[in-house]
Amino acid sequence: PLRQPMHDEL
Amino acid sequence: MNIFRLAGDMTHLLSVLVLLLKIHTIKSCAGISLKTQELYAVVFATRYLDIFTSYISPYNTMMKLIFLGSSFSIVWYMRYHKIVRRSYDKDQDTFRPYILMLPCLILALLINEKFTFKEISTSFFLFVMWTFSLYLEAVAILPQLVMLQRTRNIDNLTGQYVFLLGAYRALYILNWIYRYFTEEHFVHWITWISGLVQTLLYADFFYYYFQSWKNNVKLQLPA
Repeated sequence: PLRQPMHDEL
Repeated sequence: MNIFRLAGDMTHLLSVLVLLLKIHTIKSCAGISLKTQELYAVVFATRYLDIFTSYISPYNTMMKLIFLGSSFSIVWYMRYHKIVRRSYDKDQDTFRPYILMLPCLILALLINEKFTFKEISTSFFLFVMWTFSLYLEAVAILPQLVMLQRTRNIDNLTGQYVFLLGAYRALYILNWIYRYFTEEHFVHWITWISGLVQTLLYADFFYYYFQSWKNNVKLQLPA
């Protein structure tokens, strides 16, 4: 499923 | 990953290590606000709820574990370690965390990105918790700044800790600017505004920290 792009940051 | 974000993560890591170094080696938490440390533990706990469900990279997972582990162990040291807890000055650390947490929770329920990411599988609860952690992180330093104003002589490690903690989010702002120009539709107003507010809260600390460094005098915040 698509993941919120922002979540790749700490 | 870009240089600003890596520098930001390393600065953040360094701030945590400086604090752990201070507490673990000289067994003292003088001048450190337990309230801020507890707020940071809540920030990481609510931000990394999906640590086991959404895997991004070894680096990402490792850093999340480090931040979770260090923030909770700092709280443990300051609350329960028989020597460290004696140096905690609770009379100077009177900021009530709930007056920060409740507004952030309400704001997170009202303003979050779930509405723009409808197709995303992330649950509404995770979205709200993640947004809550962003808002809370922006204001989590307030008890520490209030305590610094009351503590007359701020020791070097405490000053460095707060400086690094403020610098990391400033570097993240550069990272967001960089990503905005290099990745199409990378727009995250909520993160950007809370990150900007967070950094602005350090403005006067940065000023006095720079002055003390330039004039080579002890760091002191006006009451």
